[in-house]
Amino acid sequence: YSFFPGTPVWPEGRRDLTFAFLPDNELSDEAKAVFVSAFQKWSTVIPMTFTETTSFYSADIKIGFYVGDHGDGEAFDGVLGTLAHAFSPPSGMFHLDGDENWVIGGDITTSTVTSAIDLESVAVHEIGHLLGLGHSSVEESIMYPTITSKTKKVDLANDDVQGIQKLYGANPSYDGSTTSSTPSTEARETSAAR
Amino acid sequence: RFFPNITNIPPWLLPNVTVPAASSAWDAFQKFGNCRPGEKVDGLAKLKKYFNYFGYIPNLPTNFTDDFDDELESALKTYQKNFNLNVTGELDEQTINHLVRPRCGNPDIVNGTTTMNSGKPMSFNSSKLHTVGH
Repeated sequence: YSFFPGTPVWPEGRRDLTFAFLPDNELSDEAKAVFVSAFQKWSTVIPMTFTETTSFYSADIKIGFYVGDHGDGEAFDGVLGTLAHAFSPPSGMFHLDGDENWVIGGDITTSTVTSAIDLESVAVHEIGHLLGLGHSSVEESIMYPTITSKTKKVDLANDDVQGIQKLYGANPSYDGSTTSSTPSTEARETSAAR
Repeated sequence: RFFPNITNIPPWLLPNVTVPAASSAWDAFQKFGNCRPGEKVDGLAKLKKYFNYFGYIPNLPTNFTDDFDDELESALKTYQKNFNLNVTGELDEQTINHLVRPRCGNPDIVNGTTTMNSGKPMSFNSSKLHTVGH
């Protein structure tokens, strides 16, 4: 795991965050539910909560789908290429490429659309950025920068859990059972050293 | 475009979305296979922009050239290390196949340093560092 330069985090007094969707996108409840599920992956392991609000402009985390140049200097590039980006804490800006073929249900591995991208997989990754994690070299981790089309990866790896808990501590009710069984970088190094 | 249950939708009912994987934004990189340091190949500047965007090449005052120069080779080696590929400094098939994968738009290297691989920071020996707003 890695952190942004300077290790920015949400301030201590802000552990119960709100999120909202760009009204212009008019997302269905089914699409919104994908993000709720993605937030839960992180709230399971750290003492933070994420609650939807209808007030986009006052929300801590603002989620929007945009096409091409959308004003932040990081234009999207159409189908595939870059899929989404998110800003470090406490910005809360979460942008997704509106040109992608986002899949929000069903078995994506059997999709007939070769450029199908699993929305929840990308959402879990970008929320990691919103909370302060950078990219990881551990291929099994959520914070690995690339994802292949027609694949789903939504479970936090040990590497992700160790990184985020270093920033915010552990959720007291976390029992360690919700992550995939991949070793963290640190664990692999320790093992190699032995 | 959202697909609630994409499995059940035959491709011929999805005009405009039956896009083959090869038509991604970075498909042009496929033609750089076996390209070696010292060569000049049309379009390499676009690959340098890719590496610049994700933090592997620091910002330069001039436009990127199509030369396979030391800067590109260095960026390739750092990229290959970050993604656990064989560190060859060349545009081998394994590296190109990885470069064209869809990915997060956040840079891997911010302000010229990265801890992405094995928790060991790497730095560029340059005062002109790539900075993004993230």
